[in-house]
Amino acid sequence: TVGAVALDQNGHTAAATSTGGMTNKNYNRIGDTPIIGAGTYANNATCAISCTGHGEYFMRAVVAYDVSCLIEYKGLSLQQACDEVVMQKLVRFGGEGGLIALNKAGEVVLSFNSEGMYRASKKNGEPTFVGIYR
Amino acid sequence: MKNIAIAIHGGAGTITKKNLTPEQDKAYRAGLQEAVTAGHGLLAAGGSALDAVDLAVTLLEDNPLFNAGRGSVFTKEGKHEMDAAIMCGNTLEAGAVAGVRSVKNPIKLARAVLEHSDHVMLSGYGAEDFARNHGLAFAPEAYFFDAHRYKQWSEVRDSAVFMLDHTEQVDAKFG
Repeated sequence: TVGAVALDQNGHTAAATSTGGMTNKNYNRIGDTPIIGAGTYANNATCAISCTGHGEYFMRAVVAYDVSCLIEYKGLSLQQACDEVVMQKLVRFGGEGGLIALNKAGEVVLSFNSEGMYRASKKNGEPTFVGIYR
Repeated sequence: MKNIAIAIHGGAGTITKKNLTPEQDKAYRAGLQEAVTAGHGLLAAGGSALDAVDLAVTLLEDNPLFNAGRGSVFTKEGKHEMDAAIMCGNTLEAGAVAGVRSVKNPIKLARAVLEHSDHVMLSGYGAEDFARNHGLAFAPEAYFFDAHRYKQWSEVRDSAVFMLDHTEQVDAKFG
């Protein structure tokens, strides 16, 4: 699965996700990627999110929209909301994976709870960050 | 420069850091660097966030190292079925496709759904018809073939096991 989130000069955000699914998947199984709110979500008022991991768990936890809701209704920061959903809720569900997120202020969060996570980001004129985790 | 930012990911359950060869590490980093640099360049030039995520994901779809587009894993039938979604944070418009085959860049199809459809999500043959009607590129099965992914699939195709991206050790059944 691959994905991207971005903030442009007009203060608008966007999110995109694309996947080939899981090896040996059957019965036209579909994961969270194309389900708006589960694997992909963007709202200028809160955040933009793209997820990756075991889609079934991301669907049950409605991960992307849940992060947005924690910001909108509970007033959490982007980092707090991502950690709450990925490191607490998703773990309770037994789901492996993570997400990338950013908000209108240009804050970028890379939150994950599993191995083999490939990430990159770049803000303004800062150096490009590329990371391969665990 | 006004505040701009982009972040990308190349999947979960991919080859763990300790098992990457130096050549693989270099190749994956180059793929990530290319996508994030292109997206950032577009933003720096005044492009929209929607165009930036579209571009970054398209580049990752075109790179066989990543499980999307060209690098998609094999299904039980030995085919490639892809899903994609895109959403604009300004308008809250969204487009998504599920279970499409032979579409070269599923993210482009999701974008077309966002821009040219009254619907949010299309699937299967209908989504492919929509792609043809909007002039999107298709590719033959050979375009999506990758020897490493074929080997991974060969190891589990006679079982009920399915795996996340490149998962290295098959020790669980999910779903």
